Amino acid sequence: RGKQQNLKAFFTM
Amino acid sequence: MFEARLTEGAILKKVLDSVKDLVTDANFEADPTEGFKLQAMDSSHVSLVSLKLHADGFAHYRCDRPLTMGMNLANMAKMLKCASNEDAITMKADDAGDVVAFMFESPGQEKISDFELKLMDIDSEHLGIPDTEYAVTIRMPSAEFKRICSDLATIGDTVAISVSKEGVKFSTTGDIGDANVTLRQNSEDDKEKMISIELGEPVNLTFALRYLNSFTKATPLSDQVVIRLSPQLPIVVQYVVVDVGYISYYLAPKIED
Repeated sequence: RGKQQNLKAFFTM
Repeated sequence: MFEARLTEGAILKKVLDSVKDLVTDANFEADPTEGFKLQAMDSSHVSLVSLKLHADGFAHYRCDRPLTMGMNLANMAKMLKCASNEDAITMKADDAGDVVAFMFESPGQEKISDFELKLMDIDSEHLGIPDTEYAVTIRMPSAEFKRICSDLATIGDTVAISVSKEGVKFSTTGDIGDANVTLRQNSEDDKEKMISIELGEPVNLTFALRYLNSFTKATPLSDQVVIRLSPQLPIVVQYVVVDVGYISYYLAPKIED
């Protein structure tokens, strides 16, 4: 249910 | 060299129990001023755990230079399981060594145990977590949060958390039906039972219950949990061990397909 987003999309490397 | 002694060794046992289901191998960082830290993502890069035990949270702390110690957390947990809950635990490592030593001391010093865990080289990505003002901060009994996550996981796979002036509503839906649990701010003087909701703007986000349930493994570390939410940002679930440190979990939200 819904698409799981990746954490790397939010935090900088 | 690195040497750190926790009089209440049970805290380190509980910390390990809080991360070992989420992360297999991780680099612990010992820092001369900051303390003993870990940051690691789960294998699918959906969640992150960040833990820190402050240098002055230890009864004794010595760290001559920053030291990275790669450990298999299941193996570390095996060793820490051999410590009794009443034991003091001391960690020791040489700067160029390939092992970390754990010493367990019983309260009366009549039993001393030495364990050595082999260190490993781990490639890990360190993420920069921006300092953010969150729209919502919820403080509630950690046992209550655990109860809600495990109850809802029997009905559905995801939880929608919506926060408004009315309170915080946890909702799920599954094949057998729906469930909603609403918590309201209370005026409990008893800090352990306190529910407080700081609301900047209403928030409605959806998260995978599997990860939230894994975060609640940290419940024995703290009577209260702090949950921070902002629109379209990962949730932060934090357990603070007063005067010792904290463990924070981050989980990316789900979005509509």
